[in-house]
Amino acid sequence: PDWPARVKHLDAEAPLIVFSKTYCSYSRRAKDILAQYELVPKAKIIEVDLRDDGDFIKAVLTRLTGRSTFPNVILRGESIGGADDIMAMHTDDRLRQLFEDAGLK
Amino acid sequence: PDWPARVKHLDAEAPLIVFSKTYCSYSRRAKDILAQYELVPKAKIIEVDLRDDGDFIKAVLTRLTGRSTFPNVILRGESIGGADDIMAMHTDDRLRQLFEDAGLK
Ligand SMILES: N[C@@H](CCC(=O)N[C@@H](CS)C(=O)NCC(=O)O)C(=O)O
Ligand SMILES: N[C@@H](CCC(=O)N[C@@H](CS)C(=O)NCC(=O)O)C(=O)O
Ligand code: FES
Repeated sequence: PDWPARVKHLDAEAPLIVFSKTYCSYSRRAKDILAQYELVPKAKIIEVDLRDDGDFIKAVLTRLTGRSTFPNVILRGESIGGADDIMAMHTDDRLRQLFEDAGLK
Repeated sequence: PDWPARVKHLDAEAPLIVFSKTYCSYSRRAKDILAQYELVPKAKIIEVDLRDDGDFIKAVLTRLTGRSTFPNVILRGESIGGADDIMAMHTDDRLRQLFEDAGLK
């Protein structure tokens, strides 16, 4: 398959990805904050505890982003942090700018 | 065994019990807040995810307190809530009074 095209397609379809756990209050808080931005396309939520490969995903994310915890918010292929980071940026009104700079509406 | 004496002993030894999970940020926050009170005796922390009977503990707590989530903070045999409750009472300065009324120093 045409991998550059596939990556480009993923980036267009899911520029913002949240790796989350369904039972986790911190994950819920990050998701709730992001939902307020009414982004287009909206964030893609991956509930890691609902997958059989959850441990593998955690290991890969840790290797790629240095973050071994959830939530892990990925914007255009880079981790922008966890719940505390999202909360802080939301409170400081920096999140809006971050999304605009990344081409999200 | 003398059950009334055993319960009395538990109540004296562990008037405050926190049912927690080691990996959980909400559990951590409740524990951190409680640690600030320097209670005597200090809170007994039960890390439910580290036990083989974690699911059983969760079921029993749900039946007894109506709360199926963690953290679950038990004062003299009654649940005083989870992380949000502890945070709110701490912020409102109501937690100190609650502990005094329960005979904790
Ligand atoms: N400060 C981090 C805390 C993240 C954290 O500790 N997450 C916990 C759950 S609340 C975690 O991922 N623990 C390990 C796991 O669940 O695999 C944040 O704001 O996201
Ligand atoms: N509002 C509650 C939220 C508690 C909650 O949702 N706890 C989650 C972990 S953060 C939980 O226990 N999920 C089910 C489980 O882990 O068994 C509180 O402040 O304590
Ligand atoms: S598991 Fe409790 S806050 Fe994440």
